[in-house]
Amino acid sequence: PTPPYVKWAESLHSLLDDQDGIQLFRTFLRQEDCADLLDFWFACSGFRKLEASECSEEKKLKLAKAIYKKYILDNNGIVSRQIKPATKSFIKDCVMKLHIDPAMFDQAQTEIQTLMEENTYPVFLKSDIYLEYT
Amino acid sequence: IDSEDDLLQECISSAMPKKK
Repeated sequence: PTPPYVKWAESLHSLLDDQDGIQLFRTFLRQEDCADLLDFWFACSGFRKLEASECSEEKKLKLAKAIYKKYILDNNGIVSRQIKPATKSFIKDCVMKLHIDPAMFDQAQTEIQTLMEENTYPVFLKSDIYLEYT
Repeated sequence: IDSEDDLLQECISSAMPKKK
């Protein structure tokens, strides 16, 4: 079978579909001081999954506020700096008006995913940490 | 703050793929 690390080089999704790949990518991102990009991407996916689970509206609101406070509110954070102002203000409105929608972070996740696909992921595939691993 | 960080961590972990 194809070794996992070869599959990781096929696409960002194939990398993020494997725990060992995620671990190695996170180690690389931490070296680049931008591990929040990956955590935010997973937090958005986890938030969307809540809809399918029987979790309370209160917990959804608490989580939406936690994601907003940790990754978007602080304009100096790596995630906040990469998301478009219009996307940030949409999320702020949702949190302030308590309009907690499962898809409220989708656009922000897409923008961060595009950044990773076009920038950090290709650099990771050329990084020492990945080449040493392979 | 702890409970917010715990909530975030739980959310991030819930989106992770299961160990193959």
